[in-house]
Amino acid sequence: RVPIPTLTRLATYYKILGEAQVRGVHNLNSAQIEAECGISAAQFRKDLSHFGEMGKPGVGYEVAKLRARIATILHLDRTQRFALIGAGRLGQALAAYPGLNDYSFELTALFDTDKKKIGRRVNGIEIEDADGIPNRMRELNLKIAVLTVPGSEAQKASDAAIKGGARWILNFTPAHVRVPENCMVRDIVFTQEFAVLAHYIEE
Amino acid sequence: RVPIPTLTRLATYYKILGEAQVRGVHNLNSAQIEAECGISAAQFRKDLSHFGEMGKPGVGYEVAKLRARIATILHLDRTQRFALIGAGRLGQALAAYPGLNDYSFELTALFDTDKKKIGRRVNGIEIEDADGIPNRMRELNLKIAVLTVPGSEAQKASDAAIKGGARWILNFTPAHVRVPENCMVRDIVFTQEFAVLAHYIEE
Ligand SMILES: NC(=O)c1ccc[n+]([C@@H]2O[C@H](COP(=O)([O-])OP(=O)(O)OC[C@H]3O[C@@H](n4cnc5c(N)ncnc54)[C@H](O)[C@@H]3O)[C@@H](O)[C@H]2O)c1
Ligand SMILES: NC(=O)c1ccc[n+]([C@@H]2O[C@H](COP(=O)([O-])OP(=O)(O)OC[C@H]3O[C@@H](n4cnc5c(N)ncnc54)[C@H](O)[C@@H]3O)[C@@H](O)[C@H]2O)c1
Repeated sequence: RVPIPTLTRLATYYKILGEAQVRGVHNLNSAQIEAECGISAAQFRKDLSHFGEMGKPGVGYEVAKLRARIATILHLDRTQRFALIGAGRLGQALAAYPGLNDYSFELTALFDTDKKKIGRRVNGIEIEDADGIPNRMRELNLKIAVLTVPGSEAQKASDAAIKGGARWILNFTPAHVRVPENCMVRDIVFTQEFAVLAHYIEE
Repeated sequence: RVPIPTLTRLATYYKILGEAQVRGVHNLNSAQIEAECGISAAQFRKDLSHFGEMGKPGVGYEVAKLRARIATILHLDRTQRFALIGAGRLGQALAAYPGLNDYSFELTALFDTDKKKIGRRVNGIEIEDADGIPNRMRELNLKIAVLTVPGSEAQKASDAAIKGGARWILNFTPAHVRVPENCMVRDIVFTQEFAVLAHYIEE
């Protein structure tokens, strides 16, 4: 298995290469990668050589080829279907976000406990009753659940998803969620970016 | 200046130390840090020794002391006031998110173009007309703007904020935003977490 920090860096390179493609750039060298994301040129070269990818001296790396290679390493070439639990503000913003397609994640089911929301559609997907999470996730064979419920409901929502066969939990709530040994939970905190910014402001 | 990858790691350590405090843990060693976030024990020790922080052999690092020290390095000990532009689903979810206080970021002004939203309150803050961004940000002396508008509006919102004296832009939109030399923009993408997850699922 590739260690998590390496995967996070690869995901960053994938994003930068995608942006370069949009701008019509065909080659990038490690110094340009460093300028874009702050990961050192040496670290970038080391990460890629680990996967047998070498740049051409004086030219750098071919953007399209490298992006496709990273997509394969990250298994982004396969569609990952997932359930979103909590169709509130953040849940709906995530359901409608075009960036999910870049990472081949496909929203398949949406759940909520709020009777006023059940039956409505977001991005073409109907909001279902959270009571049905275990049965519906098993029926749809969904292995991934994204939690966008209030912190106080996070453990309950995670337990229901795991009962339905989920093995991977992406937790957006501030609560600490415990999962069985054979499952994995990733906390998503975008406030860390604020910390990076806070440092820069004072310098 | 501390390089961005180091800052991102420090922000991760800060989060983990905060979670340890909540659990009543007083000491943590580098191996436990690695187990929590995947950053290698060696990298953790290297980062901290760079700031003169050494663990005690056999005991590790004192959680409360280390967290306070990292808060100082990251300048989290000072309140950073900011404006949020785009009071839609993501903007409102962010405005209401308790995690912002952990990083001493204080929402000071909220802007939108939608006449139906202007005048309403989120988390006690009134949504103001986006036409007033340059004047109001200057009046409030706000240097940070967070963009949660549609991608097509991102550049316009950023330009208005910079006209009002902003120098730091946190961009949640999928659009690429250009800022003048003396400003900084950070793109926030939490879909990168999906990439890390995608890799694990297939292994
Ligand atoms: N990771 C971050 O940096 C970040 C940023 C913003 C918000 N958040 C978090 O995201 C979560 C959602 O925030 P929001 O602003 O969208 O809140 P919200 O109140 O708008 O939405 C929560 C939704 O969850 C539903 N719900 C409650 N209990 C449920 C259950 N057991 N099963 C299914 N649905 C349930 C509610 O009916 C509601 O629709 C919160 O935990 C918030 O703290 C995280
Ligand atoms: N970074 C990520 O991973 C991520 C995840 C989800 C959504 N997003 C992005 O966040 C943004 C907001 O998403 P959302 O679901 O909240 O959309 P939304 O449509 O619910 O909200 C957008 C808001 O911006 C307002 N607006 C439009 N033009 C404006 C302008 N010039 N000035 C001020 N306000 C303006 C609209 O009136 C609306 O209230 C989108 O760009 C979306 O792609 C990013």
